[in-house]
Amino acid sequence: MSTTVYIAVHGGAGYHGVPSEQNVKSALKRACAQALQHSSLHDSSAISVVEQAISILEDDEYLNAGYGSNLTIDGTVECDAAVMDGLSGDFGSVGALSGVKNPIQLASAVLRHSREPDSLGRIRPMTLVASGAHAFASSQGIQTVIPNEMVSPRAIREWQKWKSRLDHPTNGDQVSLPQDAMQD
Amino acid sequence: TVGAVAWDNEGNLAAGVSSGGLLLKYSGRIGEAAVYGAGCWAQQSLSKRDGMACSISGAGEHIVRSGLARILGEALQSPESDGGEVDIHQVLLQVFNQKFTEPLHQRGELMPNAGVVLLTKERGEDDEAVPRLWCAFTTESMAVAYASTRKPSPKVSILR
Repeated sequence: MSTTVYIAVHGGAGYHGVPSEQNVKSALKRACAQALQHSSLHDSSAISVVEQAISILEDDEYLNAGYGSNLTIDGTVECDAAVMDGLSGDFGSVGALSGVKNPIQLASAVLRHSREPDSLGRIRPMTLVASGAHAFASSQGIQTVIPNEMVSPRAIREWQKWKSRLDHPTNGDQVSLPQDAMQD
Repeated sequence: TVGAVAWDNEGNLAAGVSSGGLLLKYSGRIGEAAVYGAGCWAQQSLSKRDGMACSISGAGEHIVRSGLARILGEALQSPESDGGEVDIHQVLLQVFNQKFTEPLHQRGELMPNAGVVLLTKERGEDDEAVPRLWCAFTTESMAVAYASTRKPSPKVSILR
């Protein structure tokens, strides 16, 4: 059996313009390097490697996850994240989550929590959303933040641009968002 | 959206995905990154000689409707894979052509787009499992990077 650890990451399918290209590339390289380093020093399980890599990507403002996420119609950040274990088929995810610095770490905590039935013998949830997910984060000691700390200046500029067009369409045209804004 | 797939030193696979979702989305809306079978999938055989892990990005509502990550897993687990070779390139072409080349509703909707990073296990020399990395997308581009403890210097590319 090979003892090599392999990692591959992505920064999204969509439009990667030249201005941000170098920032995206350096974030992806940093994610690979730090996830492998973590695997050799701490936990080398595939789930842990995935969690580490995605945490680095979530912290980067040029990527649409965690800090720097696209903003909702209300100008807030609400994140989705999931992780799946190939060995056991276990899955954990969070949705429409606010106020948690690294949503992937909470998704991983949901996966671990759902492995065993609860004291009443019930299957535990594999997905938690919104305020329930946030409460679970606090109960698991996962870092929570003031929701606005997840909003990046860059995301605000994008939001202001398209929100004003939405609110004040010129010549009564239907506003069509750029394709990239229509993708997760 | 961002994502990762990994193969650890015990031969186990895992996949993950994380997303801020759509710009100006309704509060409370979730995309594929929160839904089982849609944004990521990982599976492996008991012998650990076969398996896949994938992470997906794209138009959330279409990806959730198609359960894209899971159907890729199921397509790659077809009977042919018991000893026969699955043509992974063909599977990706077929799934993407079937699911992501026509708008689901003809109301001038934007084309449904998706991209996937897929890590598979293949049979190498003396039947040992070796990794192979795939990327497929119908969008303009997809940003990917990969590395290993054997070749730790990451390779990165914005595929177009």
